[in-house]
Amino acid sequence: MGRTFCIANQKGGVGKTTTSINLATALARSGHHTLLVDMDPQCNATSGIGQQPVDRHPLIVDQAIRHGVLSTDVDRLDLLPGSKSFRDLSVLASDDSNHDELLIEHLANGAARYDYVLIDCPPSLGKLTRTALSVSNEVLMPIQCEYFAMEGLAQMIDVIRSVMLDRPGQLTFGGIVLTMYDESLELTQEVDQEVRDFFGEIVFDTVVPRDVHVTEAPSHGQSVIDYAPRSRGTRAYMELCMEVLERD
Amino acid sequence: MGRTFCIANQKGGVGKTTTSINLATALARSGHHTLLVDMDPQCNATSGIGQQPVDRHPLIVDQAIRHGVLSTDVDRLDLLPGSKSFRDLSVLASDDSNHDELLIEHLANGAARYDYVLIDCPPSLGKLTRTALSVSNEVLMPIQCEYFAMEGLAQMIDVIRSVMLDRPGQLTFGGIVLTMYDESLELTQEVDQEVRDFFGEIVFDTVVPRDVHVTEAPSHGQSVIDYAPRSRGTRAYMELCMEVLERD
Ligand SMILES: Nc1ncnc2c1ncn2[C@@H]1O[C@H](COP(=O)(O)OP(=O)(O)OP(=O)(O)O)[C@@H](O)[C@H]1O
Ligand SMILES: Nc1ncnc2c1ncn2[C@@H]1O[C@H](COP(=O)(O)OP(=O)(O)OP(=O)(O)O)[C@@H](O)[C@H]1O
Ligand SMILES: [Mg+2]
Ligand SMILES: [Mg+2]
Repeated sequence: MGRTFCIANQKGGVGKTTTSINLATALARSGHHTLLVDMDPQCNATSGIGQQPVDRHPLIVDQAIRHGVLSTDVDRLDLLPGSKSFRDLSVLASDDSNHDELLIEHLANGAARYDYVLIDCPPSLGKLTRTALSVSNEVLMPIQCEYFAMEGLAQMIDVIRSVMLDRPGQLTFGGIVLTMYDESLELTQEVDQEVRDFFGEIVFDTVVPRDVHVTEAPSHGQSVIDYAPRSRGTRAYMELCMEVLERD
Repeated sequence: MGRTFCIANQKGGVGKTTTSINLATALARSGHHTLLVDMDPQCNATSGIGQQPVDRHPLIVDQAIRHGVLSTDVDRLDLLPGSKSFRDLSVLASDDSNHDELLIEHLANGAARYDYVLIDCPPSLGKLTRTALSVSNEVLMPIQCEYFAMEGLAQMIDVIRSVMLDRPGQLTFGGIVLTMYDESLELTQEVDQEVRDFFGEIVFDTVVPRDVHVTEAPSHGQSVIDYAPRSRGTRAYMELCMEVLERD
């Protein structure tokens, strides 16, 4: 049985998409059938690996997701591309629980064929993120070690807890990864310490340093692992992958 | 009559809050009565200048906003703090147009007493951002010169256009400011060029460079202008302020 990770943090620009793309690539490269699911109407995960968003998405038209899954240039890595039409989903009245259950069922069925599923979420705690949490076994939170990092965490933890109460025994807190790490900044050390004090063992030892190759890779439609195989960004995401596999 | 700016971009972490805080401070310092409105349930603009979010917000309890406005440590700069309870607002059924009109009326009335009002928005194009757009004269978009910058722009422009159609003659495209600018990156130059080709004159000449003082300032509850008066970040936001004033 596979593991499904929800890559979530309502704070913007902390590396959710970058972590989704690069960790999914690393997992596929280490021999595991992996599905990358783009749940963001902005479709950055889709374009970041050189693919196009779709107008007609299986989750919107109530179809099994295999109808929309694409293979990628990376062996064993598939993509369920995002769609701009998710924007309508995210503003639907939140009491349409029938529709929610359909989405959740399609995603869960589709996920069953993979060793790893990674779901890239938008910077919000709305319907899209909650749906992703409801089909996931684990939440993986990227955190950027700057001042606003700690602020939204309490809210995120509330939402995660409420999903855990709805579906007991399914969702766990998978891990926290510190991203865009700038060792030279004292503030970075302070936030790092605060996050580790607060969350303890679930914080990965691996931190992802700020690396220009990571910034450039999506403009070539590639993960940093393919774009710059010997870069610090690549090494970090390969190490993060090893830590994820060890926790299995 | 004053000018009300909506600081918006649904891409996360591009410097909306940083620009709201620092431009508002610069405008107040140059002699203009300024109101900073925090419209984000994450309340970063509020904590970034050392204040507390509120549980009971005038817009939620249908009161004139002056009941919630606070003075700050900066002369002529007031703050309407954010509230976590905005999260409920952002998921309200989008057809509650009576309630929308109330919000818009309260905000517009409150704004009338100031020379400048800056509204910091969350990374989404939902109800909160649309409400902010509906009371604004101008949209100010911070853009970070990295690959995903151009992607969401088409969607943002659609939403801005639809608000302009609803309220003809009120909302204009005020300006685009390039943030966290890293001159050493070729990608930065490419995105800069693309943005200027696409948007032309509305892109400010001033770019805000990446500067550690800007990152550190909110951890001291201050704008960078107060925290590090001689830094490159401060100079950039003062220059941006001059360009905004010149366009009046
Ligand atoms: N380690 C890194 N080094 C350099 N640049 C990075 C790194 N990680 C991410 N970036 C860049 O930072 C920007 C924000 O990252 P990303 O888009 O992955 O964040 P996000 O959390 O998905 O944002 P959003 O909240 O908008 O979905 C991107 O331009 C990305 O390429
Ligand atoms: N010029 C700069 N130099 C260095 N750091 C910066 C600069 N501008 C912003 N930052 C930092 O980058 C991070 C993201 O900025 P900010 O929170 O203002 O973006 P945002 O668009 O408001 O994010 P969100 O989409 O979550 O609301 C913050 O930690 C901020 O302090
Ligand atoms: Mg993203
Ligand atoms: Mg912000």
